[in-house]
Amino acid sequence: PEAADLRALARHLYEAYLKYFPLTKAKARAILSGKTGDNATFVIHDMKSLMEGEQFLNCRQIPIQEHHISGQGPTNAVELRFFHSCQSRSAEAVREVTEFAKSIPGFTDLDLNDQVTLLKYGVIEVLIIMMAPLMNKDGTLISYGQIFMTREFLKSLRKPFCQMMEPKFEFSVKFNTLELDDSDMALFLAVIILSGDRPGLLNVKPIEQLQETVLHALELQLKLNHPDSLQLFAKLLQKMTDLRQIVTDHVHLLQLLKKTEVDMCLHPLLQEIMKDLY
Amino acid sequence: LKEKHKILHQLLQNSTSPVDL
Repeated sequence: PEAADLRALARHLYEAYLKYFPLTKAKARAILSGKTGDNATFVIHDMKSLMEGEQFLNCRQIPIQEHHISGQGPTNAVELRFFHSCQSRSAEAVREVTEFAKSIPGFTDLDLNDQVTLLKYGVIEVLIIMMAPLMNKDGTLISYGQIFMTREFLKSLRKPFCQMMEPKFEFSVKFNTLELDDSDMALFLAVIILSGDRPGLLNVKPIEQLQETVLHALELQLKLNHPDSLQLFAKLLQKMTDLRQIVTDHVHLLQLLKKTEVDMCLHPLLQEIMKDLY
Repeated sequence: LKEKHKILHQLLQNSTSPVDL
């Protein structure tokens, strides 16, 4: 494809990214570095601040879960309650990623079954990549950037909750050294979504063709946007391998949670995605 | 596949508002 077409594709995906993802990397980094001009970010660093911070959290829950949880003692319920608000946010994020996927030129022309498969397998990878800009070595922004939750606090939760975020921190700290910006991220997310090797795809060829075009656009974007960063394109593609392992481990942890936590009920949309996944 | 993934399918077919989730 012509360079001009690739630049137009990059612009289009960047615009879609800005339209569907409310917390950009630029905004998140401004909050994390204290450059937003206000001190509104609430810090959760222990159980007390978690209780205080819950009013900030997106706490839309399935009523039956609320009923179950309120019957428990507060110390046992706090992880589950927090986990449920994470699930609500994740379900909302899946909706945002779906809208972004639909904006990729050619995506909605694919077989509908294949669109479902691409999202089923791609969406958790996309969500994990999108966590990276929200994280630094000490913690992560949550709740659309209103809250900073410390890494130490997440590590202090009871097992297996304490094991959920640590691999994402390790990945994100390394990923952030690549210093991608939002316009690079938009193309990278599209590349992840358009993976032609997802299990059960019916018609791989058009997916690979779409991905190849976006890969060209990403390669050109990185050359122009990061002229001094050698091998950035290759390094970024390497991250896709690490990402698959993180998702596999994440799914296994969720399966473990489902077995061990009697009151744990997975959000219906997340259930659909997790079922028979790896 | 579509049958097993009704919500994903719905999200793909329509613009679903946050309230619907």
